[in-house]
Amino acid sequence: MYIERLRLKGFKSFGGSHDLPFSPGMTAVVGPNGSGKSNILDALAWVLGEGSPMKLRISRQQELLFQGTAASSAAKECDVILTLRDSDRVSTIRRTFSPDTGSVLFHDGQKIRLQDLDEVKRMLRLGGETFAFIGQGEVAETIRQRPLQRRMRLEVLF
Amino acid sequence: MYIERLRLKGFKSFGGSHDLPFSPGMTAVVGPNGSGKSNILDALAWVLGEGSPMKLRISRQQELLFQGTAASSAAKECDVILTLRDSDRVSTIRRTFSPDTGSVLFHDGQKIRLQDLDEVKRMLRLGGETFAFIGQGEVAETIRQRPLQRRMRLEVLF
Amino acid sequence: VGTLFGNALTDIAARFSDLFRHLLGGGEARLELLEGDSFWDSGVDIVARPPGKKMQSLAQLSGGEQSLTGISLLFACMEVAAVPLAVLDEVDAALDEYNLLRFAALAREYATRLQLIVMTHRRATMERADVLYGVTMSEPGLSQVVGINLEDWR
Amino acid sequence: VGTLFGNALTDIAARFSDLFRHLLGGGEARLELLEGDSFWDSGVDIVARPPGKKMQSLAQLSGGEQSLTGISLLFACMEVAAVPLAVLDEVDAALDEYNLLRFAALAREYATRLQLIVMTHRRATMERADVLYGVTMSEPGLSQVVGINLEDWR
Ligand SMILES: Nc1ncnc2c1ncn2[C@@H]1O[C@H](COP(=O)(O)OP(=O)(O)OP(=O)(O)O)[C@@H](O)[C@H]1O
Ligand SMILES: Nc1ncnc2c1ncn2[C@@H]1O[C@H](COP(=O)(O)OP(=O)(O)OP(=O)(O)O)[C@@H](O)[C@H]1O
Ligand SMILES: [Mg+2]
Ligand SMILES: [Mg+2]
Repeated sequence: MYIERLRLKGFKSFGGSHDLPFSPGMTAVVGPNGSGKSNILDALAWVLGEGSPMKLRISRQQELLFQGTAASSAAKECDVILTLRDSDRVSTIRRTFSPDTGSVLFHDGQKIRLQDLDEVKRMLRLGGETFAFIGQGEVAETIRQRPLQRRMRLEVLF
Repeated sequence: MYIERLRLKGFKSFGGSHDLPFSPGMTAVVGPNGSGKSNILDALAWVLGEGSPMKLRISRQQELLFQGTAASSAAKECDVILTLRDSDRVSTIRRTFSPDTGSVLFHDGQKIRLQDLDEVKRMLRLGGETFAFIGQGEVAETIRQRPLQRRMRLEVLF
Repeated sequence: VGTLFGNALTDIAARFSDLFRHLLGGGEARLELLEGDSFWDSGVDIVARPPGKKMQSLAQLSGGEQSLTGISLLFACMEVAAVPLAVLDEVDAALDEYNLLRFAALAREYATRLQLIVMTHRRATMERADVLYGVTMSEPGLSQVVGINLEDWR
Repeated sequence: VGTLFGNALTDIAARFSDLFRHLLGGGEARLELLEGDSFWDSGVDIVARPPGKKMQSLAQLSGGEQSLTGISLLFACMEVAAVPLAVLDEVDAALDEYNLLRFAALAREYATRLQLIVMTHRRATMERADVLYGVTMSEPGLSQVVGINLEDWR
């Protein structure tokens, strides 16, 4: 199972539409400070169900929407589509947000609730997926957890 | 006012005696991971009165003492001497620790208490000295403080 | 402890120890299950000792040593739990040139078994990727992603 | 607010804004005194906007932008409060090559007015030092410091 492509629209600094195919092996994302690299990690975490404002580095849901620039207008909604491939099976997870509708999730075109997403992720063997999402400056944090916290994070993988 | 030299004996990974003259301008300290660079910052903070185990990255005072290696025996006490120069005036601040005597401070050879050190530092215009000690991974923390905490740290400088 | 988790923990501990020794060139690393009176005082403790050094608390490890220990544990868990993908945002920032090369080689090796997406500023890591994306601001405030041809770049 | 601190804060804010624009090549940064009903609700707030971007919260700044903002505030305070020395442990770790050069040049400039001791793995910072120390382990577990002749090294 791997991420075949990520499509972003109006998500954080990614105004307009963007389409990123990923390698099933190693993809490196490089670029100057403030260019948008960590925003790509945020998009991947968000579409896979991440809900913590701290992890997403926002203080209001509104801050997920492209705020606009001198030349481009702000987005009214944001839309992230993840295409996952497992040998010949392909499935998509999609998440949109707008202030009117709130956040809406889809799996292969069907609307689902957030709690249904856990089941979908287990089917795709992505159960512990946010386990292996390490935010900037957090790599040493994995060893600074208290023993019980560490145990609980590990148990969810099995 | 600047640090003319730092002498370390038995402090953390610095077993034996070490004598480091510093430039009044810019001194860069380089070396592999785990070689002892941050331990030098700890020595400078400690001799200038730092008492927080978290800032010193220890859990017991004992951990200030050189723990020994296969070839060198552990230290029974640690001793840090800081020589400060202000044009033609020179003064020293010294701090020693051993499990029997605890931590002892000296200024120009005279034993002083920790609270006296604040006065000595003010005289040397080092009042806010730990203000400008930025530990590893802490540079972004200076902007993540709450407004009141930030105000109190700034006020101590004036 | 449930046997499933108990067995997995034994496997993770074994891999963690191997990876730690591989990344740091020696030393030892262990996972210990603390069995308290109740569920709430039990947990998983980490013991890590860099090569040639005495046993000490995790807080005494240097910044780079903490990163390497965290990376070892992460890769060990991903392998044993068959986690298919990881996204790592500048996990190589605190590493010296020597440890950076060991990390980059490890990432290259693991990328044959699972998908890795890494954000980085370090050249050694970029050079070992299969696909390289450059993120820039096409106008201030607007991100743009362009594929970089690795052959040209190397 | 005491007038001494109030005046100092105005000076710090002015320098902070200058240094921020210098390091990031534009944008704006401000310090705002929050006056609450009591002393406990008042404080000093930071507003920072990178060049070409809209006003946003500090949490939305990137890792590198947060480092540059922290460095600007630190140098501004050191200058106004006449703090004679600073010890900076890998403050340049999150910077890209371009911002690293700007930081290294700024450190070089400030080192004419105050003493700077910096721990670093980045070449651009090492190259601008007056004195360079190498820390190694003469035997595993035992630190040793050797002076490095900058001429040979450059
Ligand atoms: N909703 C939004 N609309 C527009 N821009 C946004 C939004 N949220 C965040 N940003 C911008 O994204 C930028 C940060 O991007 P990001 O954290 O991904 O940078 P980065 O490439 O990871 O940089 P670094 O190398 O410093 O870590 C910030 O400068 C911020 O202005
Ligand atoms: N009391 C002690 N006795 C002996 N060694 C110690 C003691 N306290 C800490 N150490 C050792 O010092 C080492 C860490 O040193 P330090 O944190 O200064 O490394 P560093 O050069 O800053 O590395 P990095 O580049 O990874 O930040 C640890 O490996 C630890 O074993
Ligand atoms: Mg980032
Ligand atoms: Mg260090």
